[in-house]
Amino acid sequence: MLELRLIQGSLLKKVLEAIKDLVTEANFDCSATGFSLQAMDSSHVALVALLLRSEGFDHYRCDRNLSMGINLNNMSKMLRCAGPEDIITIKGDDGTDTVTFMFESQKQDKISDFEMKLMDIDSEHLGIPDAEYQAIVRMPSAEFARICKDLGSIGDTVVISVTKEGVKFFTRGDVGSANIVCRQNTSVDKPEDSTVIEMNEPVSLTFALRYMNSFTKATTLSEVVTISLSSELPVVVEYKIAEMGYIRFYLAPKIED
Amino acid sequence: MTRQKSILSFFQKP
Repeated sequence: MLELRLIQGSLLKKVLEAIKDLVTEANFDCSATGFSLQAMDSSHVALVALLLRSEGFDHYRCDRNLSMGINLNNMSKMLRCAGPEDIITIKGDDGTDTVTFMFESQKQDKISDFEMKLMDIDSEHLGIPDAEYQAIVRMPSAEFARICKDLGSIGDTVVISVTKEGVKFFTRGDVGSANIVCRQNTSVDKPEDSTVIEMNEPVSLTFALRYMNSFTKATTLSEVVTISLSSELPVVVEYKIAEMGYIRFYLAPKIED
Repeated sequence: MTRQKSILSFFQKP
């Protein structure tokens, strides 16, 4: 028996919009810890890890660990039928091949049940080792999205370099090149507007902009994005989900041949 | 030329 009630149902809608283009099918895992997902894109270049902790739900009942194979596009279609203010409850049962999404309006005067078919998905959880990162950049998520969008119109790849001077985003394409530097900038009044760079040593890595631009669909979930970089490791682009958990996108670098 | 690495070359299957 599974029953997860989320007052701020819009969070779940935003989560789906953030990942559905990167990953088409995935297993959602439900345990005492929370509602989670780990999945790779079809090219095995990027990986998304989502956690919505049980404490963040208004009501969380999960009698035993359950894995639900879901087509994310179909789930997104159903969640789009929920109003922006609706409370969303996810209901499931062992041994059934469906999951139900219940949408309640704030005033409780409209209740909708959407039943969706589950699917069998073969997937293995990858072990993500703990890593010390050479540099961690925290910046406004909207600023990062803007940079990825702008550079994406010039080139296909971005070189992200962190030095004492700041974080540099560079691309080159047929029409020319572009270089954007963001310096550390702390805003006491609005910490979410700050750019903070923690650097143990300088690092420079190259990534496909197409994936970076896909990750920025999570911008609506958090005002701040954290980018963790180490040579020879996938970059981690993390959006915290207020008081509930996170979406982390891992992207393998491109390397010089 | 740059080559795209796979995520599987960093993270292990169980």
